[in-house]
Amino acid sequence: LENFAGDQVLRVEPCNEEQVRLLKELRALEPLQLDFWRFPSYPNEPADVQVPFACLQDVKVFLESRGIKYCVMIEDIQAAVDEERREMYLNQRRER
Amino acid sequence: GSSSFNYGAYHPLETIYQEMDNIVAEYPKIVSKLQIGESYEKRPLYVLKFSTGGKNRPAIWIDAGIHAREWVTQATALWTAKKIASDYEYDPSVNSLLNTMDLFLLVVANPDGYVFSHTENRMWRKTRSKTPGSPCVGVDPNRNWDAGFGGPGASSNPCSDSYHGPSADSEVEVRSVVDFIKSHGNVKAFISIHSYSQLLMFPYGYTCDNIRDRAELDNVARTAANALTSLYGTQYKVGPICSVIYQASGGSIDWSYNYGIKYSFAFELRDTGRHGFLLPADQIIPTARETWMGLKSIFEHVRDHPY
Repeated sequence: LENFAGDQVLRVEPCNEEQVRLLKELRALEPLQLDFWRFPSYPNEPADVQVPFACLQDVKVFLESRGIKYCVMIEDIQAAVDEERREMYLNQRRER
Repeated sequence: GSSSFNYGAYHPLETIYQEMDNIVAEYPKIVSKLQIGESYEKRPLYVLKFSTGGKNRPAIWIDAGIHAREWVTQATALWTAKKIASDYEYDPSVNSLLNTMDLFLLVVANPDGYVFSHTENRMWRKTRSKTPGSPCVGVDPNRNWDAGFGGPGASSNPCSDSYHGPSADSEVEVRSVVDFIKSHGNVKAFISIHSYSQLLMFPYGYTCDNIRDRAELDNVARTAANALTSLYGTQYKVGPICSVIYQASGGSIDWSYNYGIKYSFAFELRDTGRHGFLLPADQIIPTARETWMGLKSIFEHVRDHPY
């Protein structure tokens, strides 16, 4: 199973076209392995991005240095996935 | 039997397919199951047909789970199947719809991706087709339709989550639906269900030009969104894909609209980001119930406005 330990989902809010362009460039950087849950589109429209733990700090520093507002939407993806899996398992046991 | 099945939980593919069989067995007069093709990894693509008889009646098409990780959509579609079957003969709106039209429901449009999201990678989005010469797997099945294929919002990089594929309809999961719709010949509405963001959209995504029927579809969508909101207060935004979310080429409802299916809509279900794709299971049934209000509103308009 893919492990998302330490990964977070950030909600990024570009306020102009330049920031949207930067996010699209960020998205194209394959080594970062960013997973956009909501793709960057227009100014003032949020983009949601799952950031691997390994580059989390770098991405946050990048956003802050460019003045791109963001907040942490999901602080611990692995915990949410684990909980979901646990509930599924419990339900399957109940049904059996 | 289906009495032990919990519609308010997430299930693996085999369990969903078993429950589809249970629904057919419980309501044989109204529901049947068709296989419209096989996925890349040879899993059956099953569609539930809701019909009271008649030959080649006008029909409504609904699909869910084009993107594998959007688990609330497959769950909502399964709940909707049970709802339609069990409400027939009791709900005048369902009766009047099915007395004149058929309904086709593809509960799991991307079974390979769905299984992969259960067994290997919860965040998997694409199909599982292999691209020659690339170590990366899969094509975005909502960039693969023949509508502005290869245009903005889709990637030519096989490693991208929005990879459009080598050609339009290259994915068997897409081609199977296209072939079915074309061979049916009388589909009047086409609805794709995604998550998340709480949106109800109509074409186009591949261009920001307005469609000819924009005013009518906008009206239908707003009425549907209001019906959805009336249940629990869940707010939806309405509009063309390009302006409401982002420009994205090769999408399903752009294809269906250009093919001549006027009532083409896409839902993005709960939520707006607090949980995203990881929507807690206790929100499945409320999501399904409110979505049903929106769907019924669209069905009624399609029924009352033949073309």
